[in-house]
Amino acid sequence: SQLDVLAKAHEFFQICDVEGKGFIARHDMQRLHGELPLVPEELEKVFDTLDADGNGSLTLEEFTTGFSQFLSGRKEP
Amino acid sequence: DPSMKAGATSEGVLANFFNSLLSKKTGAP
Repeated sequence: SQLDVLAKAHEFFQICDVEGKGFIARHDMQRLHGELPLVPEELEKVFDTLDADGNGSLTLEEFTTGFSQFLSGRKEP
Repeated sequence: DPSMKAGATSEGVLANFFNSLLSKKTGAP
């Protein structure tokens, strides 16, 4: 459900935003290297893809949008 | 051209990222 998506997105957002700043910076994303099986280059790409306005910080809204798109892409009939 | 690398599309990388987060969460004690 929509609420589930929001809750999960928020949870994942907090995994990335370990300092609780309210946004994810590029170096926060790089910190996930080691926790997730992605190379720094891929994390960079994830950041750029999610950072829709390209201002160098990922808001919860941008993160949630990306997560929703990922989920809808998975549910192809 | 590195950007043409197979499996390195933004969609693929994004899916990989979120899948990893999903499995990280469910796999955590």
